Amino acid sequence: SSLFVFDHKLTLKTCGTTTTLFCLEELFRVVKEHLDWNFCQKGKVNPYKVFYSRRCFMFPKKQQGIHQNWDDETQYLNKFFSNGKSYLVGRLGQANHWSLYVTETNRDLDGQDENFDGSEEDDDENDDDDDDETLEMLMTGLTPSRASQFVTTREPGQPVESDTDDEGHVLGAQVTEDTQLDRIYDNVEGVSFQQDAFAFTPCGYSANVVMDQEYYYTLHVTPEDGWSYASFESNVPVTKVSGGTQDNIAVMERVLQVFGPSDFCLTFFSRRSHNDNFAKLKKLTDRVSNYTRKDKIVYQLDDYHLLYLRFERN
Amino acid sequence: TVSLNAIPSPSYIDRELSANLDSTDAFEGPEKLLEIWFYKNSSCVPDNAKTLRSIDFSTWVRLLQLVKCQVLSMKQTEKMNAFLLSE
Repeated sequence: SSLFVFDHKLTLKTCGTTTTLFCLEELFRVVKEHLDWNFCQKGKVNPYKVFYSRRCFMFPKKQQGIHQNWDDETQYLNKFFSNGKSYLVGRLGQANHWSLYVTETNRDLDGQDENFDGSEEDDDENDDDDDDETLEMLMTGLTPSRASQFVTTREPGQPVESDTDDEGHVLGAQVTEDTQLDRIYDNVEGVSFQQDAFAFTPCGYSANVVMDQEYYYTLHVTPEDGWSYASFESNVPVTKVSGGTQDNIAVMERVLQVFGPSDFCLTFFSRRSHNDNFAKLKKLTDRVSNYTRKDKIVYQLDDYHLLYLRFERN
Repeated sequence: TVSLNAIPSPSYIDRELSANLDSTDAFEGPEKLLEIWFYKNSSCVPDNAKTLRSIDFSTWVRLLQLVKCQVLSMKQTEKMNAFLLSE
């Protein structure tokens, strides 16, 4: 699991039987008390934007409380947010659909100046910094030989012997290097790269990679036979960090090379409608070797655009 | 083997937690992903010098307890704090 905290936003991604949404009440109390940020309107909170999503669970009955089903999660979110919408994306009745909750953008908080004629500037014409894109790949049925790279032999409960080395992190860094997960992006000179990876025992792996101080990609792997799973999520602007040598299709292919899943879904959010990466992924059809595309769905969500693709290995 | 010294220093590591975590009973991969944008970007944050990154570490630890996560390690950069969590 991972948490990324920026000055103005946070991303919390949690695996297993975590209770992600149970932090909401305390979170908004904390930002009000510590930062004097008050987003309350008519008994609900209305920050700039909220996204909550997940692929359908493999073992939903083992989840706790509201997380056992999507309707309960949606109802819980609606207790906090007044303007949320819920989407079930993909084929219902199948075990691989994806669910999304998103609130309408609170434009009172975007700091956008009005022009002299009273009109607001078009988002697409704003500075590049206003663009935002997130690529996520959720993969199941990992190729066993590749999943085995995420199994370690160390035992839990060993005494802490060193103030400097930490075995789980050392092994995590080793896994990152061995699997080439540190080479997903062709980062050009001058783009900083920091990783924080951990190898769980007896198996499993999590990593946060921060590039250029402000972009991240994160990986989480549960390699067990029968329910193997890996996720890759990134807000790295691929064109920028690669100096134009790479696109998100190349990134996707590198991730697939590491895990070899039997099935994966890819979601891509972009704030701009004229996002080149969005357009390229949207055109992706039979270019993914060894995989057949089963679903392609495009949504326009307020000021965001969402592309959902699902593939199965041939 | 990569030594931790060869890795750019994490800002924080919980060595006890790291040594004792056992993933034997982990079974569910698919994650829950929550993203909250309080403001559109950092320049829209009210000009009182406090941002989400002003919230102290112990408060994040307490918030994460509600989620059933513990902090394994954390890295701080100029623009973000990245926490690696248990589970």
